[in-house]
Amino acid sequence: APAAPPAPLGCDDPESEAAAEVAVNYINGHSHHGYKFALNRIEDVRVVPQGPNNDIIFLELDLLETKCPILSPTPLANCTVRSFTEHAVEGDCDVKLQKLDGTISVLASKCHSHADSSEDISRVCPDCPLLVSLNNTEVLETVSAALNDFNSKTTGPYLRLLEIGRGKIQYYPSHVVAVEFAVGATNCSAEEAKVNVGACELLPEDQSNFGFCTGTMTKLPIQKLHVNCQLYGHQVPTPDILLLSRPGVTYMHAGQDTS
Amino acid sequence: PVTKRAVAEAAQHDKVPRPVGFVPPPPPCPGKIRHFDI
Repeated sequence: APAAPPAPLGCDDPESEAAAEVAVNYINGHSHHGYKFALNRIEDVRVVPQGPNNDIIFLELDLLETKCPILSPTPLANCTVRSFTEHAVEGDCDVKLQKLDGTISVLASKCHSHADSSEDISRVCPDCPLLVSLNNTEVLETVSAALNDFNSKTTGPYLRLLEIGRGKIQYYPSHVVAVEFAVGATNCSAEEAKVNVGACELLPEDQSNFGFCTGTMTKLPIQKLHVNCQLYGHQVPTPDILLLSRPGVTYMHAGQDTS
Repeated sequence: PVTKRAVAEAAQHDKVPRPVGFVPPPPPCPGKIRHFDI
């Protein structure tokens, strides 16, 4: 009797988890916007043998957004997944990998991300702040006020806004706008910027200082602003089109990432 | 009709009562949830 075909690879098998780890590292390594994503679940795995020691692996992955900005040097293992009540963002990714002589590399990936529904959150936590659009007027006002406030008090370089990561609004018991945004250091000090802010340019890449700020604007009963910025001081290539942290579909091209 | 005995035996095997505490293997996919499901 012919030999039985090998049992299909399970989603929780070590080989699947190893491939998923390579895929998640590739996705985070090639995304320059938003936040790092962590694996939540391996939805499906299919292996298509190509020959001896040569397999093509198709993975369907469920990812969850972490609190680590994509520019942060913090390793993914130390990044906390954003909790359900913090209005989590989920990523659905299809990844094609190749396992050649034991080395796994990503050939292509496609990701689609979406925020959890506001209804789900309000059902569990009626007063929790909810995500709003990044170009919401109150979010833009809060980011501008927070960055101006920080630049007016800092003794370090003048910071420029790179992108807004998140904006949430809470309506009860008080009206609070919470924002998170990425910043880049410029070639001016905060004092010099007061004289001629137009002359302040982002530092060249090899000297770039990137950072991340959180800010909250409490409007009622009294207006109160709080901002905190942390600079990273590491080199990052120029941001490009990948928008995994923003709802929509993101495509990535073949890569030669190996582990 | 002619039936192959080996198939019949396998069918019989399925009807064998499982031992107490037998836990069927988990389905290969989808895998476990590491954080929470949204």
